[in-house]
Amino acid sequence: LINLKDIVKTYQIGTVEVQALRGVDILIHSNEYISIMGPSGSGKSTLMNIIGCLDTPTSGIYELEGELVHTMDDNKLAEVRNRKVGFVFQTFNLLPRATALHNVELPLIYSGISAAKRKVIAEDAIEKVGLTDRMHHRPSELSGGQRQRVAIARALVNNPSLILADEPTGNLDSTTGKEIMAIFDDLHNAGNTIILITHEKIVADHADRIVHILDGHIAEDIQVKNN
Amino acid sequence: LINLKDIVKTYQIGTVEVQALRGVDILIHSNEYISIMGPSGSGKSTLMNIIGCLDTPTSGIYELEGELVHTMDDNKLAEVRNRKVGFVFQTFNLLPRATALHNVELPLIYSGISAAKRKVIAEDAIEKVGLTDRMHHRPSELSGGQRQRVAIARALVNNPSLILADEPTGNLDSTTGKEIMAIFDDLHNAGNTIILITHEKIVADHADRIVHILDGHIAEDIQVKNN
Ligand SMILES: Nc1ncnc2c1ncn2[C@@H]1O[C@H](COP(=O)(O)OP(=O)(O)OP(=O)(O)O)[C@@H](O)[C@H]1O
Ligand SMILES: Nc1ncnc2c1ncn2[C@@H]1O[C@H](COP(=O)(O)OP(=O)(O)OP(=O)(O)O)[C@@H](O)[C@H]1O
Ligand SMILES: [Mg+2]
Ligand SMILES: [Mg+2]
Repeated sequence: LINLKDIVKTYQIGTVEVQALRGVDILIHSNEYISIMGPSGSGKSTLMNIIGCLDTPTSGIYELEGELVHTMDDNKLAEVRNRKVGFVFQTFNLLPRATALHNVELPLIYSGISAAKRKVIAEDAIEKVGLTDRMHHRPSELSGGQRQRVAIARALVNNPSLILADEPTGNLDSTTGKEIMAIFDDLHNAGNTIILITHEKIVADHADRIVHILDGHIAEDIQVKNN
Repeated sequence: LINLKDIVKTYQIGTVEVQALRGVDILIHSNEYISIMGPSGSGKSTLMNIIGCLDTPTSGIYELEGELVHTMDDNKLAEVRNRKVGFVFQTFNLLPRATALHNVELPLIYSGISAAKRKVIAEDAIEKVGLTDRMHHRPSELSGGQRQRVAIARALVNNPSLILADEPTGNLDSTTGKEIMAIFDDLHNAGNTIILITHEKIVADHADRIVHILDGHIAEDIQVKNN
């Protein structure tokens, strides 16, 4: 499914070059369940953004289902992304002036679904994350964990086959966190590919494989189960 | 130090009234170390915002060091806040167009400290959270955990005696999280009052007292140690 070869990502800050990824190789098959762990600033989100077609590498090769992603233009990237990827951002990235419901409906607008059907699908996704009584609130009228759950619902509403979640339970109490992990487990059992960044071992343990990132490199890549 | 009596906070969303806090009583003495836990949406951040003078209750009494906070006007509230409180926000709230260094310097500007001295103090705080080599980055050029650490450094730079931190380790790997908790432990040992919202037991266990919030009420208030 996903084949990254010698992926490098550098940023320029004034005269200094920041090396976020220093040559990453990773092969991910369809229906894998992977946790990515590592220190703050080690490159996890950068790697996930490249896998999710939100960012392009400085150099290296990215093959996604046989297509060469690293050579795609912005329009093609956006089209691949909207069709295949569901992304839960570390900082949620909700539209501040739209309600929770409208935020969750947004990906469906690009899929050409009727307004009436969009509303039903979005309400379903919102119910799954336990926010039915908050769907008309805007992000500023929601708690941190409620915003996180809106971001999760939005990522899943288009039924993507590749789900990327960056610290999806970082703002959730353990009970709500378990409910969210149950959603990811179900999606995995339904055949989808799940990649989670987490710092919590109890979350990482849901995965079959744990990848440790250190200073822009893959330090360890461990198969923990064979599901 | 802090005396809250029958604190109620309600919001109006269209015709619906949301009861975020439904009558909270809590007494906190100087130099206490408290963890606040509870489900997503239960009222933890709302309670912390009221304690930190960032928000006023709908009804109820708030006495802070003998002064009646709930009757203060915005200017007086801001003055009390800047002098006494260090606040780490659940969503960081950094200035997007200022560097990490400038974000950390900001509270010092109101204290009338010279520009040269401000820079030294802010650089010290940034070093304490391990971000010296990132101090000239803007928030969009930082990882999630790096932004969180900038928010922590900013909260502590004015040497506040009341430190309120809302999920301060939510985006940090366990090693970096331990370093941050060591900072809070030191501040507590130095005589300050620490109140943390967290969903992680390993973080909550640093405190002497754990307060459980459920649906806008205090469900449990337990002294776990006597330090
Ligand atoms: N401005 C607002 N308008 C309407 N409702 C609000 C507003 N701010 C918060 N709420 C509601 O008040 C309740 C308490 O919010 P609060 O942010 O205190 O929860 P919390 O315990 O911090 O949750 P989390 O663990 O998810 O951060 C939530 O149900 C939220 O939807
Ligand atoms: N736009 C940018 N410009 C410059 N440096 C950047 C930029 N974005 C990220 N970085 C740097 O790249 C490194 C990797 O960032 P990344 O967000 O991938 O880390 P992370 O592993 O997700 O960290 P965290 O656990 O704190 O979220 C960090 O040191 C960060 O400061
Ligand atoms: Mg990150
Ligand atoms: Mg909160």
